[in-house]
Amino acid sequence: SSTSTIMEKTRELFQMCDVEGKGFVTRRDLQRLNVEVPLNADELEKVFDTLDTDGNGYLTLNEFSSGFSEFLCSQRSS
Amino acid sequence: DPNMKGAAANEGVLANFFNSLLSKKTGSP
Repeated sequence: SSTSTIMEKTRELFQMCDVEGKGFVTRRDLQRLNVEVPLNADELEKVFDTLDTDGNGYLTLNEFSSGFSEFLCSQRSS
Repeated sequence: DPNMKGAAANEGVLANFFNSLLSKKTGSP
């Protein structure tokens, strides 16, 4: 059940980035978040590059969730 | 190794990003 909670959370965060509900997140979508999160354009670029593991310019829910679970693991270990 | 340093820095940015989204999520009623 905790797995499905994480999945749900991941989906919610993904939807915060994919405000139009396209099913993927672009560089531009992330840049739009700079009013919501205390990160500058450069840092949001870094976030995008880190999450876009195949480098095709689109963040899928899969890529997003693997980045998110890595983050969760690093939180737990520290 | 500068590459390792870069990766660690990215990790910090990523953590910052996810933390902000999470607090945004839980912070809104």
